Amino acid sequence: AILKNRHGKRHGKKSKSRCSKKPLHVNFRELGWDDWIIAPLDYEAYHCEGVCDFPLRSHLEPTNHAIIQTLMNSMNPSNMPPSCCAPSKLSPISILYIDSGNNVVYKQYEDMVVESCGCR
Amino acid sequence: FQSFTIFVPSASKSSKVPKVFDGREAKYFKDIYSSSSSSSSNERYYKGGFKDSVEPHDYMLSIYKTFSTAEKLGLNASFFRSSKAANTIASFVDIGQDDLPLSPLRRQQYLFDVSTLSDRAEVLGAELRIYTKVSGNFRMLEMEPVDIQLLSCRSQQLLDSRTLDLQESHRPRWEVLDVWEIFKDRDHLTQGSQFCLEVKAMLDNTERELDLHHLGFHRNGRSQQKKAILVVFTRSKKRQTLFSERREGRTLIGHGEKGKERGPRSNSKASRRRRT
Repeated sequence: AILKNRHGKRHGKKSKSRCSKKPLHVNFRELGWDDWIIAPLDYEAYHCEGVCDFPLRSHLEPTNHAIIQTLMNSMNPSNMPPSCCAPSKLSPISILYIDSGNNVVYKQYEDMVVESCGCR
Repeated sequence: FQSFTIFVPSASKSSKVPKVFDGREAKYFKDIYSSSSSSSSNERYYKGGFKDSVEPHDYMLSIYKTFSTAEKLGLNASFFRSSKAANTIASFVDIGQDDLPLSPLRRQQYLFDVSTLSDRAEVLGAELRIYTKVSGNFRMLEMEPVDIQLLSCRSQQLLDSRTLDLQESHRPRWEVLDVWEIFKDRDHLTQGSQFCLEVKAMLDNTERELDLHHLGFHRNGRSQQKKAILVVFTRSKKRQTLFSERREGRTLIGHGEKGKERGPRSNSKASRRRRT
């Protein structure tokens, strides 16, 4: 029997959470990218983390392939890994930077922020 | 000033008298300036940072601020008419020079190195932004409309003109000339990568050429942020990765002075190894 705490969560054995969006603060200065990026210096990018286990929830918008792979994983975990928890929707951010000719450029970079995660 | 620099080598290390300017003082003063600012951390950064040789024009900062704020509010940047549905807006600072500071300035050539502009990007717009400040004396004498004419450097062909309203020009302002049609025509690019335009000012009635000094077009003593810029609005179809931009930037900085000013952390072997 698995003990549950007062919040109803599993207690004792460390359990992995379901695939979901988690915080990820990106600091360009720490990356050493502040030599060409003027702004922003940092932003909230988020990341996807967690397991894609059977049964897959509909909000994770699994691909058909992910459904098959997850099913096979549930039947024989040693033969097939679970499907991957990955960004399913991304949004852009604006970046002001200095290009190789020392010109100041504004660019909207696609796929910089995770909006939602799914099983792929 | 000379005696100050001569006596510096004999000063003891503990002396509180600052040494000859070596760039660090400049950074120090900039840091003070930035810390007194009540603006956001981003603004503090680019005012007080180490990108001494590149100072973004206010216009580019305002573009960034407007569009990044719009993003946070969930608005599409193309919503703004000024963006012309572009996803990249590049600014090129004028590299032209005036002949002699005191001689009359009848014509002025604006020169922009646009070699970094991708041939594959679709050009949606181009503006020439010139900082002007009409001299007080000139306003007293000349109240006729002044025509600003844009000419081709190569053929002297008239490309565009604009009437300056001197009544409205009592304060410094940026004149914005639409050069999209001209820019699209690659004939105006010299040596393949330099965009050249010539400007002259005429009195509307007499067609007499004016000294551009009176209109504040001269470059003498002009700060980086007041230099004319060519702003090009493009939309690239190809999705460009961040890392390719970074590689270009890093290559440049590795050969320049800016690399030395990045601070002890980024110069360490471990840091370099990690970046590699």
